[in-house]
Amino acid sequence: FTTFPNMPKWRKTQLTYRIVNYTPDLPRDAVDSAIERALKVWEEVTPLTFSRLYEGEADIMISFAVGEHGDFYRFDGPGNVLAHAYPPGQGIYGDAHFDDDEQWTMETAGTNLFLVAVHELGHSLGLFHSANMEAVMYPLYKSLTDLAQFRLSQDDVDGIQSLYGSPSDDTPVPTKPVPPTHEPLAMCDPALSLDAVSTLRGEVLFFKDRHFWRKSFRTHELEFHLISSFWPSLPSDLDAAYEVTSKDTVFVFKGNQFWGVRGGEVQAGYPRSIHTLGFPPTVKKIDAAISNKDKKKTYFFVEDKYWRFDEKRQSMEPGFPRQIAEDFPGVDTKIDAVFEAFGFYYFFSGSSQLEFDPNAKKVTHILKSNSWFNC
Amino acid sequence: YPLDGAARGQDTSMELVQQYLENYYNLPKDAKQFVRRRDSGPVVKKIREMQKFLGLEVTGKLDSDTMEVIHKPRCGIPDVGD
Repeated sequence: FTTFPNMPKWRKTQLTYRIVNYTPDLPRDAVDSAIERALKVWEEVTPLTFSRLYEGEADIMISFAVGEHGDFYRFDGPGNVLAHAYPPGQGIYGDAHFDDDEQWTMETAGTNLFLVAVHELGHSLGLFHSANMEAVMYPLYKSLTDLAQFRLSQDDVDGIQSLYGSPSDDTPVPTKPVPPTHEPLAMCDPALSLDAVSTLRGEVLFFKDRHFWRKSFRTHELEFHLISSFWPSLPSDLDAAYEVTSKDTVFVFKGNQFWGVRGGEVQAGYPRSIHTLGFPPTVKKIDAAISNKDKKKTYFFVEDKYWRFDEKRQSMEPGFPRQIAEDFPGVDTKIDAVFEAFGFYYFFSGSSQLEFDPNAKKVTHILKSNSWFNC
Repeated sequence: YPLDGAARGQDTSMELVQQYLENYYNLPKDAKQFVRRRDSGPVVKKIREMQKFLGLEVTGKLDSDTMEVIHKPRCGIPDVGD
């Protein structure tokens, strides 16, 4: 590895970034997700943290441009130069520019934005090019056959840690596929909470941060995956998810957006705003959701209230929102996630899980959130 | 006189090589001399430097592997600093 001459580096560990504009090649959320994941790659091996700004001057300003774009390094059309970035410092320094004459993608075809962003943000943090062909800081673009296998090389880690040190002295730095932190130990942590839970074609997906567990009731197997390894354009840290079996589609929510996912494919035309479902502008995000296939109704839970959506008429029903505790007695805490199994609703709240009998209209059991993980 | 196709093509790739070495390996910008200087010490030295950095066989010559790499998409930041 090499660092820029005179070794410029950030003199602070909390950095800010801003996505100034977007490429027409990808949905905005895909660009957001690619940049977020690229920053997380460097965050995991350093003490650095990145927070996003939506206006004004951030340390790292990320933009797409073609040809002459206001610095002395014009872009050159399709191919050849894909992007460039500046070493740490004020103004244009730290910024990353992406040539919008390239075809930016989330897959292995075309030019994968995530891979190029990891490289360019390495420059924004102070790394120069590496002669190690395995390094992400090697100057030539190399696609990957399996993006989920992406890892920094030891050369990259040594380089960035020569500037900023490791996340903390006693934390060994992962340089090869290391089971993510939610592997069995954390999975059986009694304090474990979940972001979202949904059924999917007879299985159940338990989402947490960037990963999810996949449980089959038929085989009782439990798998563990990166969300991005199945759906590269989906964000992490989801808010809610539910399956509409009649559409063979799982709907996934984060913030004021939602995606439709069928099998391994995110459906075209997503993300959409949650307000297209009929939520008032005051609702900025939802906490949990579940769809009842018999009644063809979907329940959206937001803080202490819930809405009911008619799947046949595709509209929110009048007379809502209602208090959750009124219609689901005993469910009187903020809900993180909910799904249905064996005729019961399972509401997740922090490390607890409430088994609710919708016929008896009462909570029948209180369990740990990870009770499904064969701990 | 108009260059024939091969010569013109060769000129274009010579330009590309020159730009590459100037952009990424600090070859001094000295347009007029490049084609004649192609075998001169400083240019051969830069070609060798590039081949070494990018993991190619260090021949000092613009062999096909080297020409292929020069056409590959890459980052716009230099490979050696000044």
